[in-house]
Amino acid sequence: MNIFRLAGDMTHLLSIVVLLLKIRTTKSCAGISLKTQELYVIVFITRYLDLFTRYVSFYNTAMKLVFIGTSVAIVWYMRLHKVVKQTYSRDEDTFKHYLLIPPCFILALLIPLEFTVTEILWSFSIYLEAVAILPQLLLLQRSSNIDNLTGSYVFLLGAYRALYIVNWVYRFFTETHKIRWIPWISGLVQTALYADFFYYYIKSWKNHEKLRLPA
Amino acid sequence: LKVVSGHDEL
Repeated sequence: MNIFRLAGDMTHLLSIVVLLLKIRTTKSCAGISLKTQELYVIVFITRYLDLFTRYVSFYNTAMKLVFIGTSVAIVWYMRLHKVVKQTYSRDEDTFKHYLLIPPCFILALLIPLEFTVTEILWSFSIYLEAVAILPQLLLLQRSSNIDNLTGSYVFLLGAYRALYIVNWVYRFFTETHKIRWIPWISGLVQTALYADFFYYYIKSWKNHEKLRLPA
Repeated sequence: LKVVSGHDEL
């Protein structure tokens, strides 16, 4: 565990805290994509099946349980909470997210590290995570009014991926040059998807303006 | 150079 990995994980955790804070205090999930949140539930459950087969550390196990639990809780709020669900931006959250699942699964069948169920599902979850933010980014483009908590949530989520890249560079030089193609390439793709958002987020922050993404 | 999985990360 290095400082960049820890910073990445903490940023990821903070993004979820910010999202839950928005939902619980404002009783609103406006601007949040249910499609993206559902994809995260699939990502975490398929990736962390190794909870039963592989023990890395107490830290890893605890974080995995937190990520599964919070992602399920967020989807529960958005789908079933009687007040929160009414604030869902249903008409603007139109990305056909289920179409992302088959290509990621086929890719996982073609390029897993080993041809075992847990390795294939693990690779699938890495590929799916890379594109899971797309419905959320599309929803932000369509939103005329992006509130601060929603903007912060997406920014923290992107920052987590960027920090993981720094972590990989650091690990490459400190841990006898091990290669992790699957997470590296997927992570680069995932971070690149945020480039446009980062640009407008930082610009609005510097100019003290409200965040708006051009369509 | 050795190719490994990334199971130790989250």
